[in-house]
Amino acid sequence: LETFVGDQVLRIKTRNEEEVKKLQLLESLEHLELDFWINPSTPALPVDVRIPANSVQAVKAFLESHGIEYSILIEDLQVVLDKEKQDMACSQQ
Amino acid sequence: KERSSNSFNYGTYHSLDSIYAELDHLASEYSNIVSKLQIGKSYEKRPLYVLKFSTGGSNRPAIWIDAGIHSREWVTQASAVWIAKKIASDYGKDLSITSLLNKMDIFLLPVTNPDGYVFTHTTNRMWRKTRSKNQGSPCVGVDPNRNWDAGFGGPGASSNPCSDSYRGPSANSEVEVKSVVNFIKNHGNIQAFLTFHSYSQLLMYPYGYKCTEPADYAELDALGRAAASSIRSLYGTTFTVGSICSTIYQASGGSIDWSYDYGIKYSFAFELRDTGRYGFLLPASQIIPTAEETWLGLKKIMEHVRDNPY
Repeated sequence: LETFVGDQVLRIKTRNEEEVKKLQLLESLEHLELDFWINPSTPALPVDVRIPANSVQAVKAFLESHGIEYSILIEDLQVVLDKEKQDMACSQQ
Repeated sequence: KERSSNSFNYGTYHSLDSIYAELDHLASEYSNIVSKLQIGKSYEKRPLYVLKFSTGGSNRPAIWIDAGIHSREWVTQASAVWIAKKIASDYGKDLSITSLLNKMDIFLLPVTNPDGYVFTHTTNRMWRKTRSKNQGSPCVGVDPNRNWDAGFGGPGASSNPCSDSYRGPSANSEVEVKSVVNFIKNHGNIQAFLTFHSYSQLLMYPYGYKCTEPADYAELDALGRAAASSIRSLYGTTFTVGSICSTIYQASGGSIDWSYDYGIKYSFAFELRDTGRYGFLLPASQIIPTAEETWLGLKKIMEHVRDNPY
């Protein structure tokens, strides 16, 4: 079973096309293993991305160095998944 | 004593087996209008079950609805099962649904990607693609919503088997996609193709593989807006309406582009709600409100299809 301890999901608000392009560059960096839940497309839509724990600092540093605004949607993904599993187990009982 | 389908908890997420058992219960409890068909098998040989809602006739005009093509979007499969129960239990009570089923059939595929769905329950909750093996690559799976024969291989899909938006080696390479295409072609009288995704509250019509307006743009846009306002009327959830390309991005190989180019005018993709907090990990407490509001939008579209045969 794949676990996601320490993985974070960030919600990134881009202000212009240039910032969208920077995120598309980030998307192309395969070694970061980013999982875009909402892909960078237009400044009108937020970008949601799951970041593996060992890439969180690097990605935040990238965003901050480019002044791109983000918030943390999910602090630790595994906590949410554990809750989901717990809910399912309870309702099955 | 046979368990009534009322004991099925629609407000929680279920395993594939539990969903499939519920399909059987709905077919037996509402045997006058509901039957279960198998339209094929997945890559790992799991059955692809479709519920048919019909009051008789032969080869009547019909509406196609599918959910869960991206396996991790659990609220879509859960909403589809709730909607199946709603259609069955509303027949004979709700005038609109009764008149619709007296004229048309509805086909509902609640779990379009069962291999991926089982994988999200057993191994990787983030899994989105199919589970087919890619020759020459250690990476598994194809994005089944980039694999349709609509601008296949164009921008907005990846040629890298390790990418989550890998389009596959060829159009319809995924047996899950091929099975739906064959069913639609064999039926020959599908008037609407509606597909559930999550998340981000969007109601989209073609095209995604190109950024030109569809021939029926005015009608689809107006119908989409009417459906969105029906959705909003319940809990205030606001859907954005537009073509795939103008609303999100260019994406080739998508299902509603194929269905529209195949001649199915009323082709829409729903991106169901998130609460702005958990993305597609929507808490189970949100399943029923999501299904209820989605139903209002779906009903608006189906009524229009019923009243505007072509």
